[in-house]
Amino acid sequence: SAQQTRLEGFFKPT
Amino acid sequence: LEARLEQANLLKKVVDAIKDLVQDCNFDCNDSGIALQAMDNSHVALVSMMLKAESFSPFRCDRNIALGINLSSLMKVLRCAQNEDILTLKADDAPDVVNLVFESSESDRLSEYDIKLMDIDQEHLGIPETEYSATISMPAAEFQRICRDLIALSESVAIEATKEGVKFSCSGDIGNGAVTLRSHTNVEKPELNVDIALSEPVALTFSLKYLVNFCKASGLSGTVKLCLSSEVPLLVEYTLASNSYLRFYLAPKIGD
Repeated sequence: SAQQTRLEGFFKPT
Repeated sequence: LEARLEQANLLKKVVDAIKDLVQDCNFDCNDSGIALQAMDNSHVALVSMMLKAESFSPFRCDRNIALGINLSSLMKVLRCAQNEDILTLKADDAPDVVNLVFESSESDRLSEYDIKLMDIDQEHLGIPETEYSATISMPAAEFQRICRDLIALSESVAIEATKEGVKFSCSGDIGNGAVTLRSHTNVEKPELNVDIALSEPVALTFSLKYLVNFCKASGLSGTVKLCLSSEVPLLVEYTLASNSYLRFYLAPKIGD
């Protein structure tokens, strides 16, 4: 089934 | 900081909508307003709130300060306010507490509370400006209904936007379900409009548990906006008065 991704994969820490 | 809100109810509804997703948050105050950004523990969902200075009257913030507040503590205090009360938030330059004053416009009652602040070392993520492939604006209550209905069948929902409309579909142990909305303009009841702006078709899968949680903000705005692009987090936005907003971002599920 589909895997849940995490936000850090898309948004970089500032 | 000194910020006066005409209706305590606004902050009460915002905090109520996010308190199950995030627990301890910094309220970042500067002369443009009060902002909050926080991820849930699993780093799958992110809350981004902006209460612009124009949402307050008056609003004064002489120095940038971060108020680290436990939301369940804040909620306890906000429950002490009547919905129609005027709320004033106050904090010093290097504050140990945030002060909340509730004033009834009808009686001479004035209540005052202090909440102890905490040091929160919060990760801050940069959210790039995105030209989304699909932007869907629909009644907030409709989106809430769809999410609540589909979570009865499945943990996940596929959201598919095409020029035909937007389709929310799921499949689970007991079977499948789908709700499709088409663009719709109701002249007499514009609050029922469904508007789909599409630059290219997009289909993504999301966890319904988080979407149902976001829908706790439905009382803040009649309309919700969903913004989707391939392989980026979904943006769910509730617009508030004076360009203020409550936004949620949700990382997609990928692969099947």
